[in-house]
Amino acid sequence: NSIFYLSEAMGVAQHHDAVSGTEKQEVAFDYAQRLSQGLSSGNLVINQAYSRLLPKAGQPPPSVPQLLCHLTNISECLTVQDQTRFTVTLWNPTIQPVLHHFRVPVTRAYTVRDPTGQPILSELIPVSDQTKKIPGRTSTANNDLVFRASLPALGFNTYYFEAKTEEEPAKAQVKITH
Amino acid sequence: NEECILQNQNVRVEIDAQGNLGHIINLKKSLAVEFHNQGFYWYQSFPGNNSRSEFQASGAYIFRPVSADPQPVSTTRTITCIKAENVQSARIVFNDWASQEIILYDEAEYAEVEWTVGPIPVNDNIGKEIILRYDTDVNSGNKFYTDANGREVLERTRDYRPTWNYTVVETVAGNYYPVNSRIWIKDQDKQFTILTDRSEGGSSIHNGSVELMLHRRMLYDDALGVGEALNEAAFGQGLVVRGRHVLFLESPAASAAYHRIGAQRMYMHPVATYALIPQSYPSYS
Repeated sequence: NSIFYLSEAMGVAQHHDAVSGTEKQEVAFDYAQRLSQGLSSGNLVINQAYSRLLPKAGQPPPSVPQLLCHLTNISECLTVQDQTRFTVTLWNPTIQPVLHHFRVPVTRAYTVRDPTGQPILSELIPVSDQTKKIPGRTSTANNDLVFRASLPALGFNTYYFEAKTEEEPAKAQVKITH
Repeated sequence: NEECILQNQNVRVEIDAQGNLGHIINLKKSLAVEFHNQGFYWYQSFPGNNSRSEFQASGAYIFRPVSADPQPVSTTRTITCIKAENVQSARIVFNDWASQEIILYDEAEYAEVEWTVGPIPVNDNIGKEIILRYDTDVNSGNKFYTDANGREVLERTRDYRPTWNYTVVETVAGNYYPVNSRIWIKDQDKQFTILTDRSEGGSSIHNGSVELMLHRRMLYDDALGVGEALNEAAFGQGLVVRGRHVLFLESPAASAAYHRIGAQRMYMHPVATYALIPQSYPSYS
């Protein structure tokens, strides 16, 4: 029943046209709080599912929690932005395989490995000044790491990020003109 | 003063050195659409007097611009052109509170526009309603198409209702419709479709034009029950909003196959979760 909190919050929000502004500001805050609590509860379900899906056969489930980042649209994911190593697991809910370009806001350069362990093309794209000055943004990430993920139908792939320890020659060229 | 040309295997987007979107070209189908004055505009909200309908203010329930001619948010803009292998983009800044990034990913069959609007300034005591307008050479006449809550797409005819004799009073608001997921215009050769990442209001006020309402900030209540102006000043300065439009240029016959798949990609996008891993890669693998 853990997803009930989110489905109920969504139901309340949709029933009351919560995105339209036809409520007092205090009520808008309440909708936002309900959605936030629902998302937190939903994250527990995601972790329960991945604890079954991620372990290799015969091994215990990993104790590493899977976290959500809700502010990647303003290039903010404080949990991972300057970590030495982290993974990004992408779940494809559609019944077709998809290719999807994905952005991870970071403060440093990383090598990205696909699920087979092969390093893949990833490029650091600078975060715009307009994004940096958005009120409430606290991230110090100056770049988005852009890579292309290939995902199976109704399934997932995990990409492994490892910080580059020394100046490695950039394989990809990013050209910027003003 | 070079143009900023974004091009992949399928799509070419031409933006001039002043930051004006010029053309989007479907390279495989040899279709091109020309744009004029694409960008952000604002309508002045009618202040009203909070009582009767003819004096009703523009507010949460009511879109009621003072003038039918929206004003551009700026007369100049700056552009930054970024080219990499995975992605190419043009960041176009109109002013302190309105900017867009036109994005083309490798192998994509569409262009994206990521728009950022806000906080809308209201220190001149004028409520403002911000649109992003695409004026094209598509000969769409007075017809455009919007979806109805993601279900049937309906043909809309400007200044017309199919079931009664319509008297035009509100020339702009009277032609606005909900855009829950998509809006398009078309002529015999080409169809220009926009997918939205959220419900917006939209219309085609002129032949070849599509506009979508992105953000509103008003100083008066429209007296329909909220009792507060749609101001969102709780944090002192109004909200910043950011969203995306996905643009398809296709033939009318082929468009549905593209915008339906594109919509599913957008609304059922992959769910990302992050985990901090203590092991180095050899140990992890």
